[in-house]
Amino acid sequence: EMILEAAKSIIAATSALVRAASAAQRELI
Amino acid sequence: MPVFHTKIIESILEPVAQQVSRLVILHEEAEDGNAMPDLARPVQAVSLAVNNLVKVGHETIESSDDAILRHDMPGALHRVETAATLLQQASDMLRADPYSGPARKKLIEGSRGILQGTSALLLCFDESEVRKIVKECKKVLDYLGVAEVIDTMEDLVQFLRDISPALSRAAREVAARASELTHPPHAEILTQCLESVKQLAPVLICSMKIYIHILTEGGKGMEEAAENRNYLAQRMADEIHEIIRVLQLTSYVEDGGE
Repeated sequence: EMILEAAKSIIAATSALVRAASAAQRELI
Repeated sequence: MPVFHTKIIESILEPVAQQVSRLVILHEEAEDGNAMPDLARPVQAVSLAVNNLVKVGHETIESSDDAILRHDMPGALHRVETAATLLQQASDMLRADPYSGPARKKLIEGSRGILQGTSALLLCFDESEVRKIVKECKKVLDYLGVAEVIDTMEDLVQFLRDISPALSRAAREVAARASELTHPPHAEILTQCLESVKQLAPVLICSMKIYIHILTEGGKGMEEAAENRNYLAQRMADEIHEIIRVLQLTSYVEDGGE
């Protein structure tokens, strides 16, 4: 189903964003 | 204990759910935090994906004849769009001040919002898929309801022609759903009920034949034959009602507070 694929894309993009945001904080700990 | 009730939803949401939780912990442990990198590109990628989801979501709404989906899905899409706006605002604020506390809060809120909105959207879609299976099950129930008025072999042949494809379709869809569930007790109930329905179906047809035979021959035992047929039809109906009940459970608490 197209909606599942679209949901997968949005989650993959959010995942990449969260990883990028986390990386900067991880350096501090 | 898994949080998401189907394997597909779990596979989509579980990894990012863990990442968002980790992000919150990292921000708490880092207190004032490190300078944030420029998040414009990943935020842009999220926005593009959100635009696509909104487009596909509206197409799904337009093409669906499910009134509940048509009512619920726009709200879930709106939640995802609002979350994407928060991420965009966070990105803009961080570019101006990479240490901005409010921007970090918006970033977490936006990430959570994407997760919650997408989760709501997938749940809405999944519930609609369940309603389609329930509809197939109800067709079988409707056919079972006429079992007791079948009193000729011709009618029995027609009854078989009607109920067989409906039963096959419902059985196929229920079996597929059982294999999709993440909560084993629910999957087991569906499988067991389906097995009972499959075993009862030929026995019911046999009881209907016996009833018609006794009626045609004018022999004794007509009342007992009718009772036996009705009992079997009722047992099948009970199993299907239980399938419908379990299909509609989307959290484990609903099943007696497990």
